[in-house]
Amino acid sequence: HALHLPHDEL
Amino acid sequence: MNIFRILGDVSHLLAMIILLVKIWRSKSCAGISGKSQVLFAIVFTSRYLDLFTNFFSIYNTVMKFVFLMCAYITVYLIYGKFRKTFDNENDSFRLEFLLIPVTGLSFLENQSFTPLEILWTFSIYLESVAILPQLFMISKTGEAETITTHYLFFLGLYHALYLANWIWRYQTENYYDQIAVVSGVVQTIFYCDFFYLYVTKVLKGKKLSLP
Repeated sequence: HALHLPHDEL
Repeated sequence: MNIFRILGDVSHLLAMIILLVKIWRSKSCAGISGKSQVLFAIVFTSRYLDLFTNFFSIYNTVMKFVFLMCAYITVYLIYGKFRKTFDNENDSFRLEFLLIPVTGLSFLENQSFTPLEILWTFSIYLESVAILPQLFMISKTGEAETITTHYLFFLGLYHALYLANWIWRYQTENYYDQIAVVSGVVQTIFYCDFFYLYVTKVLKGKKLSLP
């Protein structure tokens, strides 16, 4: 997975 | 969203509310490290910049906003409203020992070299060590009020539950984030000693004091 951000985690 | 994630968020929120209630009710921030609280405010500020760039859910936006508010209100109570009760003397951890390595590491070890990504990485690394001034203060004074230990317990529980969240996501989605996982392990280790004292002393009705 090249995409890192965005995260849903807080 | 899995059960570990939601319980982790609830623990985190509960920890911050316990701290605010403790300070507000006793009108005192004795035994609380202002430096740790400033670090947490920096953590949330540098991590939640995506409030302006991404929308996930109402839950996500509201929680981020609440976390930011709690962090800033806590800092204000310690350095503003109740500053006379703040134990500046024992809050003597040198912040540069944390900030310099964490800043350096976030530039060196990140997913991609972009401002938001570096700031996010910085916030993750910083969060993993932000509690050290507080733990240092307790080891220096040799004791902690029981309510302060409840705060630390829920903060540690949040870290442990987030680790479970990452394991769950790896098992079910085959997704993992190395930076979050490694930092999560590091920060949870910092709490182990405290967890032991919490279970063996505080839960049996004794005050947490170090020999």
